[in-house]
Amino acid sequence: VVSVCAEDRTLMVETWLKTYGYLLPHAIRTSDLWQETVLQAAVASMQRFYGIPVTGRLDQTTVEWMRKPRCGVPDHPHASRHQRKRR
Amino acid sequence: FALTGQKWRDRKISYSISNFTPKVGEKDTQRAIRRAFGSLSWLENLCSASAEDGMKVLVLLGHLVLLGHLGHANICYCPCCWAEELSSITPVEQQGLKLPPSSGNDLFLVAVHELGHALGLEHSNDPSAIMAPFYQYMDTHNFKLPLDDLQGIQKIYGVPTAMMEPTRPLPTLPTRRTPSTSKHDRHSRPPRPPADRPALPGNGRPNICDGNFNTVAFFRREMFVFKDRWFWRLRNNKVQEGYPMQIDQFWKGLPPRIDATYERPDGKFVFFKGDKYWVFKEVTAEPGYPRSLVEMGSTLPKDGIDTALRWEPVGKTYFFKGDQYWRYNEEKHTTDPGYPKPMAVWKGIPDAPQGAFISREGHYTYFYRGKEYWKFDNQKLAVEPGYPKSVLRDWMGCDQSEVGRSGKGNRGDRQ
Repeated sequence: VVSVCAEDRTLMVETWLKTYGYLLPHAIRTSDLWQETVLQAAVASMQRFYGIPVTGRLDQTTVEWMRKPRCGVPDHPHASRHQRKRR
Repeated sequence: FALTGQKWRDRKISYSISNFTPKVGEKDTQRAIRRAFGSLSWLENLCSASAEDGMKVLVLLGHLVLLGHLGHANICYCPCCWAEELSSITPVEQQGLKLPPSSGNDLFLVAVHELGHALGLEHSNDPSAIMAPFYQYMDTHNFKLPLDDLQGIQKIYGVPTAMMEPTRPLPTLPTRRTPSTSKHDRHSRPPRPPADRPALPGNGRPNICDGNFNTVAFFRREMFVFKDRWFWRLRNNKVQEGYPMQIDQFWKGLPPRIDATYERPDGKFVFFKGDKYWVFKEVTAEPGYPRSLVEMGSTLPKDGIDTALRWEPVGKTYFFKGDQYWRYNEEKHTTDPGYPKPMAVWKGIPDAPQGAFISREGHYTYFYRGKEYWKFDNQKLAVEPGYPKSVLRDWMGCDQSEVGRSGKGNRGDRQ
């Protein structure tokens, strides 16, 4: 799903995932089938980092959290805990 | 500097606030940011002064709209020129000060968060941390840095010297029995060292695979294990880095060898020892504590409890002592009528459990005692077959060869 229009602001999921470090830019330039897998993995990674149920799907909870105001600095979901402390 | 591990020699860092959002206004913006930065020895240069006389500043704070999102902190240290980039706080969303929950994001909290980035911290996956990527409500009136952020910043900048452990080796004394009234002596535990001396030779930090804990509890999805004046924090059966830590380093004023603890519905931690109990908000003791247990509930056992259990699904708290248990009403601050009741209701659970907590989905209650634990089915009101099992193996991840062996020389890295 690229964007959710149910509410007044469209959420560009792919942009959100890229901006906040869950989707590496080059990861998306592959075949459609692979693209869906990559997107699901990115969504699952975000859910894990946020501590919400990990479904890999854009469920309501996930979209709500994506809509919440947040800091513009990207996350590092794949960094080990130790690395997380250093910038 | 944080990234390359260099040391910042100068005691001062200069910064300047370049503009503000009309929504919050200049004075409140400056007040919020100064308060966030005030705890550091940073010098503020008035922005106009910096611009006019070419005064160099290291950090330039400005409001910047970036992708329509709230905050973006970027600091780049360039000693030979102006700061190339900005540490900026973006007020695109509703912002203000001292806002009630869910009505916007407090600028002070946003400033502290962005300051965390500027000091080298990344985002945290601990939802209660201010370094979580999403902004959540926190009380700004008597704001205290959450635990996870405290550890993060200490990991980069070290522990304040006052909290350092003594560098000279601790004396190795033979362990001897102390005339203590705590509940653990009643179970003829191995002899205890004097209260002010570590139990073990070497650096005195216990090994979790020795077992013999005072109590075990679950705080915010993590297991906390208490023993003497130490505690461990586990997640997914793994001891977190840097643990065990000393109890009174975090919960100042809390004595060693606590009897029981639980997290109240309001998120405060309650600790019990003997006939007293303490209430902590994060790491700060609430004023007026400790209090006597009788003040908590007139029918509660005067000489203390064995363990406390918070049962969220029904919104009740239970206290256990010997072969009896009480149900406590947090709102009315009293035990429910008809209590205490016999332990037999909890079929298969031994008297005097030392720890109890609910499984995440609420179907089971785990009871801990000695080196074993029981899994109690909350529907069938009976212990699951195959229990008790080893707490050290299943909860602490100690393998059989480690259990009971450590402490005789080979430490391994369990500490």
